[in-house]
Amino acid sequence: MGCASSKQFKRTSGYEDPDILAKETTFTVNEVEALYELYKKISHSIFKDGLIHKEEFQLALFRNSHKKNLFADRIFDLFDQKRNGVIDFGEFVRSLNIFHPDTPMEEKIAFAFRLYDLRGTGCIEREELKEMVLALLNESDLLLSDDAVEQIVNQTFKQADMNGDGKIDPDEWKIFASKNPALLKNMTLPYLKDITMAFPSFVLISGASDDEL
Amino acid sequence: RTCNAFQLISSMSSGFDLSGLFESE
Repeated sequence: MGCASSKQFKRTSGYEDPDILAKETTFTVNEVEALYELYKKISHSIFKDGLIHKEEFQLALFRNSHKKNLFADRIFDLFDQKRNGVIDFGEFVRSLNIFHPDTPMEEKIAFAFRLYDLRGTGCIEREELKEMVLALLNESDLLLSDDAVEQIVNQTFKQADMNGDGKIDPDEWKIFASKNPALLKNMTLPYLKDITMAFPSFVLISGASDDEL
Repeated sequence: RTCNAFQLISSMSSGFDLSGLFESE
């Protein structure tokens, strides 16, 4: 059978049962299997150990395994829920689930908060926000004076820090993000809605439908 | 004109855009 060879790919120790992952997420079993196709590709791009290392994540995002990027680093660290320096398949699927178009907005808001809470203090502090703006400027070759950066940070805090204590707490963030839905645009990946179309090789391999599973 | 740092970051940072993961085909 022509499609049998793809099945010979050894599933690594990080592989988790698609039935369980589908139950825990918005994805169907077929979609979890299709995500495995993507996962295999990324996790074998450099180290070939079936786990996604930061360099492989960067390579997939930027076509460059050495590109330093604060925000890609943050996303990698949040995907790496076990904090062991790599992303396994279960972590990959559960984390991507946040970015699914059908995932409730509250989950996206909570994930974005953790992304911005650089030091994990439970609040987004002024210094953290300034650090992120400076990282963005550095990344984009935009030139802004320190005064202009201060102004942007002050303005943002004026809007978001409702009790004026100099930090944005999760409740303030929830209100602020709900009022500014454009902030969460990157928290939804339309690709995830049609993941089996993006990786049609899976459909040939499995031959199974979600009705059957 | 209001300027929102989070808006700036989320709309401009390439590291915040995961669509690259799906475009490596």
